[in-house]
Amino acid sequence: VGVVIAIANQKGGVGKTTTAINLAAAFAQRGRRVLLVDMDPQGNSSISYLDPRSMNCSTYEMLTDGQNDPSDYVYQTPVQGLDIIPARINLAKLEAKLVGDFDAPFRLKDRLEILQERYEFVLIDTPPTLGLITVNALVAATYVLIPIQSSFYALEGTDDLLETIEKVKARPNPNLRVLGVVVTLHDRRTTLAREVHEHIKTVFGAKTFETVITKSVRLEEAPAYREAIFTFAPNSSGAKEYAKLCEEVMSRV
Amino acid sequence: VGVVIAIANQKGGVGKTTTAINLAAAFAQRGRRVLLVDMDPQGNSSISYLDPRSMNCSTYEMLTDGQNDPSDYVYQTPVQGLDIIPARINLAKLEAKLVGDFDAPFRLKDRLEILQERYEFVLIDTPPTLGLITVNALVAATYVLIPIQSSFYALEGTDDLLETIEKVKARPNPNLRVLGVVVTLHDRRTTLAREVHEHIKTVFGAKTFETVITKSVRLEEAPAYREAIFTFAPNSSGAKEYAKLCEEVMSRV
Ligand SMILES: Nc1ncnc2c1ncn2[C@@H]1O[C@H](COP(=O)(O)OP(=O)(O)OP(=O)(O)O)[C@@H](O)[C@H]1O
Ligand SMILES: Nc1ncnc2c1ncn2[C@@H]1O[C@H](COP(=O)(O)OP(=O)(O)OP(=O)(O)O)[C@@H](O)[C@H]1O
Ligand SMILES: [Mg+2]
Ligand SMILES: [Mg+2]
Repeated sequence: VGVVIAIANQKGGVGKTTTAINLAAAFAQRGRRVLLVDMDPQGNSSISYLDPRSMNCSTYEMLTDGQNDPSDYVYQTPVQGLDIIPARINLAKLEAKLVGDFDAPFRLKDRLEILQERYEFVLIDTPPTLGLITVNALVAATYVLIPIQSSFYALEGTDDLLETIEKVKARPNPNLRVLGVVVTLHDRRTTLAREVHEHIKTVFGAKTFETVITKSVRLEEAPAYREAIFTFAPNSSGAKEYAKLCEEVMSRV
Repeated sequence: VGVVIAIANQKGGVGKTTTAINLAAAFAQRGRRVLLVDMDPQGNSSISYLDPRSMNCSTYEMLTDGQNDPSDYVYQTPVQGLDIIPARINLAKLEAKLVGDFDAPFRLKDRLEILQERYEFVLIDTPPTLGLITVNALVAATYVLIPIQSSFYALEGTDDLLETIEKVKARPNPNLRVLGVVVTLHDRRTTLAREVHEHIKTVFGAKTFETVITKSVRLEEAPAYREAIFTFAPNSSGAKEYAKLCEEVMSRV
């Protein structure tokens, strides 16, 4: 049964999507069968691999359509071995639609159960909030991977995220574990970034990945060409660092 | 009566907070009375000017406490002429607390009415979502200022934001207008940034501010010292660009 990893941090713009799309491609490059589930209504992971016009159905329909076969919502990507369930803006309506529904936090978990048999890794990209959508991802996941940008605001928000993770662990998903924390958008030249990085290592200890993802314009460009970093710019720092992160993740699961 | 400007974009990490704290300080430097309202539960604007331990009450209490004098929630900042109503994580509970309340979208507008008499500018920082919190800011505002990062994902999300603004204009706040779009975190050296900038100008036309905010590490560092960019690094590109943006905003209101 596949390992399910949610990529979450309610701070905006810290590299959740960039980590989801490149880590998923790194697993696929190693011959694993990977499913990327986009649970962000902005659909940034989805447009990194698919033409928005080609998406007839999406995560929202899968979570609200009752009992269709969940594989009806799966699309292939240009990356061999990597499939995706895309998100559209209608996913923003999920919370309002499921208000008062006792099993609301379990919708994604239930729908993924069948798909987990067919994939070795399932990665879930989440929006920058701690609402029902992110809770669904945390309930469905075995692990949560936390990207943290090495910047001043980054550290203030992590308490709230850890608190939410503890609440999810207490009742809906006792198996949830923090896979680790990865420092992203890192600029080795600045003192602030180095200081925050040190602080992250102090706060998270052994949970902090050795691999640090530094700022690289190639990572920003690749999604515009619907390519993973490994084919778009194979010798870039982004490609090497996400390959290294992939090795570290595989050693922990 | 003060001009109320909401700073909004549901894409995360595009410089909403950085624009709110520096534009507010720029108005104050010109001798105007300015109030910064932090409506983001992460409280990034708040910690840019206040010690989190000194905040006994916050936006959440102001919006839910019934009829206390709203100025009980106002704090002075280190910047002369700039006051702030800080946010704490409890603001994330606002949506659940106001479910079913007919005047839920008007809470902030009602509570700001008295304060607008005392300030010439009221700036509202918002979270990276389009839920009830951001709707409250859009209903209370006369203008909305949209920071957009010159990156691939930036353009995909603007339709949803403009749609939300139109919905707010249709009923709860017919006076709401788009003040303008400012390009942020811009890196003149990359082709992608230049291309996206051109595209933003095509999409938004005259609404696009002339001023572009380029990437500058000084802007990232200033909040760690609880200083506005104008005193922290007066000769930096960030200080000059936000001063220029302030001039442009004042010419439009
Ligand atoms: N290591 C990096 N080097 C350079 N640019 C990066 C890097 N990681 C992410 N980016 C860019 O920074 C921006 C924010 O990253 P991304 O969209 O992945 O963050 P996010 O956490 O998913 O944002 P949101 O909170 O909106 O979902 C994007 O424009 C992305 O291309
Ligand atoms: N012009 C700039 N140059 C360099 N760094 C910047 C600039 N503008 C913002 N930043 C940095 O980029 C990160 C994101 O900016 P900021 O937090 O202001 O965005 P935001 O839209 O408020 O994020 P959120 O969606 O989480 O509220 C922060 O670490 C900030 O310090
Ligand atoms: Mg994202
Ligand atoms: Mg912010």
